[in-house]
Amino acid sequence: GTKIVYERAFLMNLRNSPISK
Amino acid sequence: LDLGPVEYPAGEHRLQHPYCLWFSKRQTLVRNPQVQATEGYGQSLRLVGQVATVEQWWGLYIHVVRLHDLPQHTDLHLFKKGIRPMWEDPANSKGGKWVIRLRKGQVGRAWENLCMAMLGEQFVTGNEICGVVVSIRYQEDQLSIWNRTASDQATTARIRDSLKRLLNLPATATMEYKTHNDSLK
Repeated sequence: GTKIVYERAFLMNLRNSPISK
Repeated sequence: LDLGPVEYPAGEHRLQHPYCLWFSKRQTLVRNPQVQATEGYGQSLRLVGQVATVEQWWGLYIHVVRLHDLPQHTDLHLFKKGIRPMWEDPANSKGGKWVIRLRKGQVGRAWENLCMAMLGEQFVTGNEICGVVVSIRYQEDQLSIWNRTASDQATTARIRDSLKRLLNLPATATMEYKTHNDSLK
């Protein structure tokens, strides 16, 4: 399948998502 | 040494590979230095957790002790699930690592960037990356990134260039490549 690539800014955004707390 | 199958909860952002976080601390009570260098290392490794999604990564990361609170001679290892952070692992036996030395106080941000670069597949090297390590030491700290094939100079050069681009390293940081064979000697 397609390789899953995430950039830093996208990962940092998810850091503050409710699910990670 | 296995935390079971990884889980992919609905709605979470799946990573390309699942990873395991390990912790190790140099044993101080071992008297025979050769034992310390081989058996002692494996015995001091502790598996902390595994992550398969971005959300799981942050859930683990925010609970890990901050690097500046870790005692000297401790290491955190983030490796692809199935690869132990040891030279002896088949994935590492022909490999090597870029080692970045940083002044005390500079490693925290660089470690976070390094983890994110690996989890987000920012190193365009196929399946060469095995894992990353942060080593807390007395005068300076170290980051390492391990790859499978030390003899593949095109790959090691690409990893070096990616590190420079992605980590925003301070000018005082130094980098060198070591094969695991060299480290064993």
